[in-house]
Amino acid sequence: SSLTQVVHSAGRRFIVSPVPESRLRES
Amino acid sequence: AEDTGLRVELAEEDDCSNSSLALRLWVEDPKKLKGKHKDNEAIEFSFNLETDTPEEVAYEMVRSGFFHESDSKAVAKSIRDRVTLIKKTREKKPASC
Repeated sequence: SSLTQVVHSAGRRFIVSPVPESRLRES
Repeated sequence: AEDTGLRVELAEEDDCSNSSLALRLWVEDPKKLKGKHKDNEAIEFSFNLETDTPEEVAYEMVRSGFFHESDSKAVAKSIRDRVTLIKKTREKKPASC
């Protein structure tokens, strides 16, 4: 999705994406 | 495992043979974190069981601006708990893996 952002740090790739609302209220 | 307010899960099905895992981490309980962070974002990353350590990944997340230095212990602990669980699961059922 367009909100996905890729961040490279020290050779490791982090893919940032929004957390689905449902997962947030699961706990 | 003591709740750090962070959640770490497999981002992909674990095929058990690959030493590299795809994990996803997000903030489930913002109140438990000390520093500033983006709480509606999930961070997906690869974790190599043989070469990576939770502390190293947590440090890289802090350096990338995802978490504050004071929360790196909580980040490392949540990653360590999940990785330990995955390793145990792999040991228990090598046949069906």
